[in-house]
Amino acid sequence: IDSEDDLLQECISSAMPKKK
Amino acid sequence: PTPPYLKWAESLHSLLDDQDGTNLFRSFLCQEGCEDLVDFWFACSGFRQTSQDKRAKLAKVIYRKYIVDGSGIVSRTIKAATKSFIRDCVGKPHLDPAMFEQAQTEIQAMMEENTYPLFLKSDLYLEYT
Repeated sequence: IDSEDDLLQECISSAMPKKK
Repeated sequence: PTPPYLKWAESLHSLLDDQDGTNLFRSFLCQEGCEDLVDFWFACSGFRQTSQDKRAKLAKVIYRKYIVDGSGIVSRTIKAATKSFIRDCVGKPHLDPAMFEQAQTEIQAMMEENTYPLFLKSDLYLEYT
């Protein structure tokens, strides 16, 4: 379950805007 | 130059294109108990960029977290036809990177009509500005 949460978090974070 | 927080009021996309704007909007949605909306929206964008080896697992995780449970805000917002389309896609051996696109569009429309205008009138945003 942890690895599933990590996968989802990684996916969400990868799409979020980065500091400009 | 225009301060970022004024750009956030131009469109939902301007808001979600900025890190501080996204963080503040997410805090607002947390207060309202519906942060899943923005998390799901970014998960759909991230899914399109995910490598093929992780895609099948990720599709199942997104499906289970946001769509299967009918009581969540994402599941309640997405149309029944869109949910059954995703359910069919999840079981296929070759996943379409755009399989969540329609669901993302529906969630985005809901945020544009509902939570985004509320955010712009919220104490959280007004205090920030």
